[in-house]
Amino acid sequence: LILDENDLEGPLWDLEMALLESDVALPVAESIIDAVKDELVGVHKKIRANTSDIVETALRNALIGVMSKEMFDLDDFIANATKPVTIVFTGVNGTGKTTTIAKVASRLKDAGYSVVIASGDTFRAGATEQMEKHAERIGVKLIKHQHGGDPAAVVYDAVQHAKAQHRDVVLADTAGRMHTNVNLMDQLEKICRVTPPDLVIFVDEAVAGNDAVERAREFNTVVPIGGSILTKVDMDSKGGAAISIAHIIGKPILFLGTGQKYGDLVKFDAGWYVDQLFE
Amino acid sequence: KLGDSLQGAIKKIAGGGRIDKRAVDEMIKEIQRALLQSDVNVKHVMDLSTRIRERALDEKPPAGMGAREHVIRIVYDELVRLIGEGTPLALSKQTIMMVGLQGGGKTTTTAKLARYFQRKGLKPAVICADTDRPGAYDQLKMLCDSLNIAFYGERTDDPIGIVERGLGELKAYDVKIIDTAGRHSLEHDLIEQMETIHAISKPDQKLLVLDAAIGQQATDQARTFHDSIGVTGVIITKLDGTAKGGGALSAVSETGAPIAFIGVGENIEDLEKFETDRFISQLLG
Ligand SMILES: Nc1nc2c(ncn2[C@@H]2O[C@H](COP(=O)(O)OP(=O)(O)OP(=O)(O)O)[C@@H](O)[C@H]2O)c(=O)[nH]1
Ligand SMILES: Nc1nc2c(ncn2[C@@H]2O[C@H](COP(=O)(O)OP(=O)(O)OP(=O)(O)O)[C@@H](O)[C@H]2O)c(=O)[nH]1
Ligand SMILES: [Mg+2]
Ligand SMILES: [Mg+2]
Repeated sequence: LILDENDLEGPLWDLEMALLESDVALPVAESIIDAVKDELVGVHKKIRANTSDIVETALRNALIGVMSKEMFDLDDFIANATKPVTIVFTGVNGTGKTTTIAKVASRLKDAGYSVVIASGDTFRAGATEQMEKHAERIGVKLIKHQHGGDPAAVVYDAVQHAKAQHRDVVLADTAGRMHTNVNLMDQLEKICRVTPPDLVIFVDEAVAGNDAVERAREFNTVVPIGGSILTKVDMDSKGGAAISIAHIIGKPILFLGTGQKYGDLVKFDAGWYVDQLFE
Repeated sequence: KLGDSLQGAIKKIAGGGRIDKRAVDEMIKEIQRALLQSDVNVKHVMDLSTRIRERALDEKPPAGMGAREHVIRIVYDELVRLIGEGTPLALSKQTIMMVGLQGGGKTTTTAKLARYFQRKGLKPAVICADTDRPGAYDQLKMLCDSLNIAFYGERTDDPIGIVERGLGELKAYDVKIIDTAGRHSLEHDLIEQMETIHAISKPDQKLLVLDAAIGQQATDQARTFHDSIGVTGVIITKLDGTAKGGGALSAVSETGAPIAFIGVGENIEDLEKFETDRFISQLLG
C-alpha cells in the first residue's frame, strides 16, 4: 500500500491538535506537520501496519530532530572556555531569569567553579534585593550598582572584578523587557556590545503559548542567543513552548526549570522531552 | 477592525446575497487560525466554530442586513459571549486578594490598583503576604513608598499572621489589597495556604492575575483557583507585548468572572479598563 494525502489527513490533524493543546505555536506546529506529511506521502506501508502509528513515529523523530539541533553541553562549554566566562540572561518580564541565575550559580559552585553575579536589573523595584538574597544564600559574590544605574556598567564592572580576582564565571542578570519596547531592546544590544558575553541565554516559561515564537525570534534579532532555558516546567505543562523556541531560533534548550528551589534545574534531554509530550 | 485574511474570507461569503457554504467554511478556518494563534483554548475554538457555522448557515439575516454583515455580527456576538464585558472594580470600601501563577504580575498590579483607588479619592493600603519570594517585601514596599501608600509587611515567615495583623493595623483604610505569593495548581501546600488566607481575610474581591502570553494551561489553572477560593475578577497583564491574551479568556469562561483591568506596561499608570471591542479586534488579528 502507498500512503497518500487522504490516508494521512486524519492522523495528521489529530497530532496537530495535540501539539496545539501542548502549547506548540500554531505556525510551528503547521510547519512540522507539513514536513512530516511531505516525508510520508508516497511511502510504502505494510498491509497490517497502522497509519496512525507510522505518522506518530515520524512526528516523534521530526520533533527530536528539531530539539537536538546544535545541542551543546554548558558544563563542557564552561570547562573549555577561557576564564572568566560571561553569560548574559535575557527574556521578557517574569519568566524566571533571576531565579534561574541563582540555580545556575548554585550548580556551578557545586561543580567547583568560582562565580560572580552581576545584578544587571537596575530598573525594577526590589530586583537587586532579590538577587542579593540569592547570592547571600548560595555564597557567591554580587556586583551591584545604584538603582537606576546603567546595566552595561554593572556587567562591565563584574567582568573586571572577575578578571582581577581570577573568577571562573560571571552570570549577568538583566531586567525583563518586552521585545516591542525599542529603547529596552537597544539597551540589551548595548549591554551585549560593551562587554560581549561568551554566551547569551534566553529564558522563557513553559506555560507561554504562541507568543513564545514572537519573543524568541525578536530577541534573537537583537542579540545572538546561544541557547534557552525553559522555566516553570513543573506547572503541569507539556511545555510546547520549548519546541516553538528551538524551531524558530535553531538553538538548543539547555535546561528546564522545574521549581523555585536551587536544585530545580534539569539538563535538557530531547528524547525524554518528546516522550513526555506524547504521554 | 478585522485582520486582512479574515476580511478576505468574509468578502467571499455573499457575493450574490445568498450564503456560500464553502466560503463560510473558509471564513471559519481563518477565525480558527486567528483564535488558536491568540492562545484561545483549543476546545473553545472548536465549539465556537461549530456554533458560528450553524448560525451562519441556518439564521436568516434580519430585514435590511446583508448576508455578509450578518455573519460578522454572529462572529462578534459569539466572541462577546465567550469574553464578556469588562467590569471595573466598585469605588467603595473593600478588601481585595491578589492571586495567580508565579511571575504573572500580581505585585506590580497590586501597586497599580492601590494607585487607582488613591486617584479616585479612596484611602488604599497594601499588605505583603508573600514570604516565599526573596525581595518580595522590598519590591512591594518600594512601590508603595514611592506613591505614599500605606504598606504593611513583616520580615517573618508567617503569611497568615501577617494578614491578620495587617488587617488589624489598617482598619482606618478604605481599600485593603493583599498581595500573595505566586503558586500553581500542583503546589498543594501553597493552594492550601491561599485558602487559609482567604478564610481569615474574607476578601470582597479575589482577583486572578494572568499573563497575556499564557497558553492552554490557563483553563486548568483558573479552574483550580476558582474551585479553591472563588475568583471574582480577572486581570490580564503584559498586553503591551505581542501576546493576545486568548489564554486568559479561558479563565473568564472557567470562573464566570469578568475582566476587571488590563496591565499594559511596567509603570504604575499602566493600568487600563478592559474594552471588549478592542480586545476582539486584536484577537482576530
Ligand atoms: N514554579 C516555578 N516557579 C518558578 C520557576 N522559575 C522561576 N519561578 C518563579 O517565577 C517568579 C518570577 O521569577 P523571577 O526570577 O523573578 O523572574 P524574572 O524573569 O527575573 O522577572 P523580571 O526580572 O521581573 O522580569 C518567581 O516567583 C520565581 O520563584 C520554575 O521553574 N518553577
Ligand atoms: N511589560 C509589562 N510588564 C509587566 C506588567 N505587569 C507586570 N510586569 C512585569 O512583570 C514582572 C513580574 O511582575 P511581578 O509583579 O513581580 O509578578 P508577580 O506575579 O508578583 O510574581 P511572583 O510574586 O513571583 O509570583 C516584573 O518585571 C514586572 O515589572 C505589564 O502589564 N507589562
Ligand atoms: Mg529578574
Ligand atoms: Mg509578587
